[in-house]
Order: sequence, then structure tokens, then C-alpha cells
Amino acid sequence: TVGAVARDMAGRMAAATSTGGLTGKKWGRVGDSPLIGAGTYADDRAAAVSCTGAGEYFIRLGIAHELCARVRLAGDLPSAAGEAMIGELGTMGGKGGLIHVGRDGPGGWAFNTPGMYRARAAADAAPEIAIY
Amino acid sequence: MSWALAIHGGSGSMRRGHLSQADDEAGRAGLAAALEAGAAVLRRGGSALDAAQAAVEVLEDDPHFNAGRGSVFTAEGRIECDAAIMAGSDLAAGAVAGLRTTRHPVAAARAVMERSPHVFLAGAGADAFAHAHDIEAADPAWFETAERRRQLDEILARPDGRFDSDMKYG
Repeated sequence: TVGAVARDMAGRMAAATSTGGLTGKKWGRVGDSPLIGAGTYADDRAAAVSCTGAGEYFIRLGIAHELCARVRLAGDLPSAAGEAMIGELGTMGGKGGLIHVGRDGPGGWAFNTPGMYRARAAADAAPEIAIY
Repeated sequence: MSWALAIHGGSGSMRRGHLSQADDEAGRAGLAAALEAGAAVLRRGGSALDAAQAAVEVLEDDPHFNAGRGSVFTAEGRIECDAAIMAGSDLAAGAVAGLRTTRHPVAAARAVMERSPHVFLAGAGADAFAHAHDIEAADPAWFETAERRRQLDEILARPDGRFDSDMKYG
């Protein structure tokens, strides 16, 4: 699974996710990536989010939308909301991660797996690439 | 307002030392190329939508990532891709599932968002919609890689194994 979240100079945000799914998947199984609100969500009033991991858990938690709702309604920072959502994911036994960008500041991420391919760049920050 | 971009290429059980040097370098190179593709759009004042799509399309073409080319195989030995895209300004969204012959699934999702009254299309209909809207088609062989085929063979050799646990190649 791959994804990107962006905020442009006009302050508009967008999220995109793309995946081949699970190795050996059967019966037309679809995970969270294409489900708006689960693996992908963007709302200029809050944040843009893209997820990766055990999709069934992200679907049940509605993670991408829930993160945006926490920012919009509870005033959370995207980083705090992202950590909280990954915490809930772990409590359910799920594994994975997410990236987010908010109305200001650089993008960020949260994950509970040993590794996550991730990178970020911003107008006023040096690019960063990491795996572990 | 200053621009910002974040990307991911999947999460999983890869631990330091778990990936070969070559895979580690290939993963970082893929991320760097995708980051630059998206940042270049934002630096010239382009839209967040275009930046997110540009970054994802680079990763869809990179065989090291599980999306587009280099996707994992289904139990039947096929490749079926899913994608979504969403604009925060008006909550417009597009999504596709089960694509088999569309090179950039995220481009198909964007076409659903901008050129259809729907949000989510699946299966053969989604491929047909993409091709009817001039989204680049690709032969199923384009998506296949030997490493993903090997991973499928490994999983099929353990039919009793839970197909999404330590054997997950997400």
C-alpha cells in the first residue's frame, strides 16, 4: 500500500491511497485503502490522512475520518489524533500506520509496526525519508 | 500558506537488518522519487490533489511497493488494485477496487471523482470506466513481479496459515 497527503499554497488539502491488497487474498476481499473515511480522507477544516496496514481494523475504526473529526470537533492536533487512533488500533489487535497533514506545519505519521516506508517535505523543512 | 507533503509506502514487520541493503536502498530511492514528484507540484503553486496523485503514481510504477506494478497476487494468481483520492476543499472523493488493467489506479479514482456522479466503482466496471475516460490501460503482465509471485507461492504452500498475520506482505 502507498499513499500521499498534501497541503498546497492555497491551504487546500488532499489524500490519496493505492494498493494491491493482501498476498493470497480471496473472495474479492477489499481493505481500507479505497474506503473513504477508513484508509483515505481529506477535509480542509481538519487534515488529510492516508493509512496502511491490516485494513479490516482501519475499516471498523473509520480511522481516517475519525482523525479528522478529532481535529475538527475536539481541537486535537493531527499528530495527537494520529497517535490516539494508532493506539486504538493496537488495542483492537490491529497493526499499521498512517500519514497526516494539517492546516499548518509539516506532515507527520504514526504507526505500531516495526517499519513503515515514509517520507515528508515542506516549504520550510528539509526532506526526510525513513523506513524503521 | 506554506505547502507540506507526506507519503508512505506501506508498513509491516520489516526490522532493521531484515531488509537487504539493496531493498533498503531501493525503498528509499522510490520514496525520494515520489516525494520529489509531489513537492515539485507544490513548489510551483500546484494543487494538493495534483501533488498527491503525482507522488502516488510514482510509487504505483515502482515494483518495490505493493501498488500498481509490484502489487501482490490474489490466491487465484491475479493482481487486483484498489485506490482512492479525496479533496479536502469540497469533500469530493473517488475510489476504485479490483482493477486489473489500469496502469495508475489513483488516476482512475480521480476520474471517478471528477468525471462521474459516483464515489466508488469496483471490478470490471471500474476498469471499463477508466478506459472509457482515457486513463492509461496496462496488460495484467505489467503489474507482475517474480518476487510477488514467490511470496504467493510461499503463502499457498501453507494453506492452513492465517493469510494475514506474520505472512502478510502488505
